[in-house]
Amino acid sequence: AEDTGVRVELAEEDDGKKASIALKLWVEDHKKLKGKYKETGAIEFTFDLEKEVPEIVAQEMVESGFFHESDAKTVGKSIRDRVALIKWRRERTVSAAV
Amino acid sequence: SATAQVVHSAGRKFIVSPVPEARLKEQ
Repeated sequence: AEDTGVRVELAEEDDGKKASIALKLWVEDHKKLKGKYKETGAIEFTFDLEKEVPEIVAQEMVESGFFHESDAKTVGKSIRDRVALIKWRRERTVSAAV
Repeated sequence: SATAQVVHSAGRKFIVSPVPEARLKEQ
């Protein structure tokens, strides 16, 4: 995945079954952000892998004051990349089991 | 506690906590 300066990781172990999973997001390199960034720390949130859209969650983070509007796309992409990886790992685990 | 909760109007809960130092240096 592209280095966006925003890191997203699992905040809990993935059991491969739950649709809703806890993720943790934090800024590793604020210089890669367009807008002014206020150091807030790591942001933990739950994400539904089946129903939710990363860009909507990113927009909610902007509206909650964590990021500037101009960085919504970057944050959304970071979440999207991590979600894609989680889904890919799950599919691979299922394939291996079969 | 160093954690804080922010609840967005859409109902999503964001829990803010400090980033461990090791995480910041890890690249």
